[in-house]
Amino acid sequence: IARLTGVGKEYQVGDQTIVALKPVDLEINEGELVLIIGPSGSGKTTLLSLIGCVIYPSYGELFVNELLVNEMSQKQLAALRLNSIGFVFQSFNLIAPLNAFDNVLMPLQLKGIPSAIAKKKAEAALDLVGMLDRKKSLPKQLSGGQQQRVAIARALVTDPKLILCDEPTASLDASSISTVMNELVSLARSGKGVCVVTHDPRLIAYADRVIKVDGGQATEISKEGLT
Amino acid sequence: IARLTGVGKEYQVGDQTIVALKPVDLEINEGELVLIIGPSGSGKTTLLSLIGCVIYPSYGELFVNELLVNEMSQKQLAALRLNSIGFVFQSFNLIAPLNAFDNVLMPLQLKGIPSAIAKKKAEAALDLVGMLDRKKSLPKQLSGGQQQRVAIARALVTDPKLILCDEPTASLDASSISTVMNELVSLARSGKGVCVVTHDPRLIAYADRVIKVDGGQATEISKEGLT
Ligand SMILES: Nc1ncnc2c1ncn2[C@@H]1O[C@H](COP(=O)(O)OP(=O)(O)OP(=O)(O)O)[C@@H](O)[C@H]1O
Ligand SMILES: Nc1ncnc2c1ncn2[C@@H]1O[C@H](COP(=O)(O)OP(=O)(O)OP(=O)(O)O)[C@@H](O)[C@H]1O
Ligand SMILES: [Mg+2]
Ligand SMILES: [Mg+2]
Repeated sequence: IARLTGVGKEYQVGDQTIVALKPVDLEINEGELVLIIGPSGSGKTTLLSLIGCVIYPSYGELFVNELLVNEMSQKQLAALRLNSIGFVFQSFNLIAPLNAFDNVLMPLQLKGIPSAIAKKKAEAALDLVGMLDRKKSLPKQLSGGQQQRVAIARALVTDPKLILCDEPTASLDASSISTVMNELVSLARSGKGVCVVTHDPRLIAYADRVIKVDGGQATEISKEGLT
Repeated sequence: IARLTGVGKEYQVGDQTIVALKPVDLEINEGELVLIIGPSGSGKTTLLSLIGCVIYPSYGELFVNELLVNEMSQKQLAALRLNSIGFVFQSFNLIAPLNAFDNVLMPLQLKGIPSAIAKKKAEAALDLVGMLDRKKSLPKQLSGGQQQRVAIARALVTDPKLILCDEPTASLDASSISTVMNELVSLARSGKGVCVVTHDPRLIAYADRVIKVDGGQATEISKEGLT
């Protein structure tokens, strides 16, 4: 679903050049759950944002659904993300004036899904993450873990081919973590491509493949090599 | 340093009454590291926000430094927080247009600390969390874990009596976690009151006392009872 060839990212901060990600070759396939693990500041969010067409590469070529992403306009990228990608952001990015239900409903409305069907899908997604009883609450009325769960529901509600989650369990307790991870595994089994960024090694158990990121360097490692 | 008698918090959401925290008696003493642990949505942030004078109780009395907080004005509370409390927020609350250095410097400037001394303290705090080389970066130019570390530096820079941390390690990797937790333990040993909210049971090892929160109910439990 996603293919990176020599893709890297740099930022300019004043007179400093920050290499967020060194050039990497990588493929994300349907039916797999890929874990991206590494220390703070190592480049995990950068790698996921490139795969998810949220930022442009500084070098290399990025293909999603066999389309070359580098040349696409912001408008084309937005359409690609809406139709094919579900993204759980590290800081959730919920829309502050909308309640939980409307946050989850929004991608379906943008896709023009008929209202009655959209509402059923939004309720099912909230129910899955245990947030249906708080559907009328605004983000600021929810705890950190509750906001994270609404963000997860929103990413899954459009049934995307590629599901990208940036530390989706950082604010969750043990039972919510296993609910979310088991759901991501079953989505992978049903043919989706799933990528989870984390610094929590306990999630390795759920992964089919593991990519280690350190100081901007991404390398695939075998699960067995990790204990 | 902080004493709660029958303190509870409720919110009104439309026609729903949400009990965020049931009435609880609790003391936070100097020289102790108290861990507040519990599932998502259980009331941990609410409890910490009450202790830190960020929100008013719905019932009960709250004393900080022997002062009755319930009757204080917003201005008096702001002065109390500036002089006695260091707070690491669950979503960091860094000031977006200020770089890392100026974010950490700000509480010192608000206290009227002379500029040369303030700059030294801000640099030392950033150095402690390993963020000195990024002091000119804006929050949006930093990774999640880097922002969390800047938020920790800012909470510690005024040398407060009471240090309150809401999930301070949620975005950090193993080595940053032990750096931060060891520093919090040593601050407690030097006579400060330290409260850490977390859902990560691995932090229990650093705690002197443990308070479990579940469905708004806070109860003190013995460390031994937790493995
Ligand atoms: N917009 C930006 N401008 C400058 N530097 C940036 C920007 N975005 C990211 N970086 C830098 O790129 C590096 C990698 O950042 P990234 O967010 O990918 O890390 P991460 O692995 O997700 O970290 P964490 O686990 O802390 O979230 C960091 O040093 C970060 O400060
Ligand atoms: N401003 C508010 N309005 C309405 N309800 C609120 C508000 N703030 C918190 N709550 C509710 O109070 C309960 C406790 O919230 P709190 O933020 O204390 O949980 P928490 O234990 O910190 O959770 P997490 O681990 O997910 O951060 C939750 O059900 C939350 O939705
Ligand atoms: Mg990140
Ligand atoms: Mg919380």
